[in-house]
Amino acid sequence: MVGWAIAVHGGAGVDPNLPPQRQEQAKQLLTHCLNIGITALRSNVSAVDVVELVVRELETNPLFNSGRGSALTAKGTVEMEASIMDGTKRRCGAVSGLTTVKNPVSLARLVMDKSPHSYLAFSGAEEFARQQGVEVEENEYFITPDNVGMLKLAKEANTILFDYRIPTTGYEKCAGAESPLQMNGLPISVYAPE
Amino acid sequence: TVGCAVVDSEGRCAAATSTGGLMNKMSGRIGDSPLIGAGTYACEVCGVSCTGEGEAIIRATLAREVAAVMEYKGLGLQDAVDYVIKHRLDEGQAGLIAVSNKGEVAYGFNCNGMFRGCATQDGFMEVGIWE
Repeated sequence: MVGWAIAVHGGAGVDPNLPPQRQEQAKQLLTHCLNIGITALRSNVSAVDVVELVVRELETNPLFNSGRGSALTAKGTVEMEASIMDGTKRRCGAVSGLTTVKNPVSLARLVMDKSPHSYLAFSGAEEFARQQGVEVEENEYFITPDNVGMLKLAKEANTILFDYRIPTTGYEKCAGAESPLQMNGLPISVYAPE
Repeated sequence: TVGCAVVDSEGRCAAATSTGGLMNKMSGRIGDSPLIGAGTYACEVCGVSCTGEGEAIIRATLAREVAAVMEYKGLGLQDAVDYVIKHRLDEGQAGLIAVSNKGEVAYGFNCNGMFRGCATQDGFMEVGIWE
């Protein structure tokens, strides 16, 4: 028997000017989620059930970039993705391109437990969600006013954001080609090989 | 992106990650979070969940790297986390949380802050954003 342990995260790359009350909100949500996990672990719930339980809680709260409060695509829509892995026997499940599933991590769990595959995406994943009867919402449910504003800023800066940075416009020459599109303040060509 | 890594009192590890991806991303873009071995990984030894620049995490197979350096270099959990954050990300910026089958918890990041919280059975509990 070992002692249990739990860690949660709400994303990396934080705006250094994040207002104190937003920082406090984030800490309260993280503490709330830790306590949900701790209570479950004290009741001998298995690790894979605990990670699903905690991530569901984080997806439902719009504060972080997942589920409700997800980042928006260039079209202003939400496309969510998730995965789960059980260290025992290294079983795993993953989903991508979800537009209506309220808790993507639970659909990933169903892919692991109830399908012969380990990854389903886009229309196949949405079809599987209906077969499994998981809770679904209109795409609008996942879109928050904050993120609509962030998307507008990102478009004005013609960049893709993984965090708060809105790089100044101004294009660097690189790889012999002018690359207007930037990702995280770097010319997209840095990622071009990928 | 959000994530959770857990080891239960029977030493079983698990991890899960969920995200909306990048703001202003192209439709159809897949990030690291759903990719087993990149954004999420769990085995007998540890459980890991990553966040940050998805393209860098994918190229680094970051989550699996933590387990790999524990298995093949014999590093402890925090040393393994520090090693992969330092040596596997190239110019990419990312963060990760991890637990081990010994009941340890660890995290690391090379970008500006990471929303994280961790707790262990002996009463340790920490919630933080900055260094």
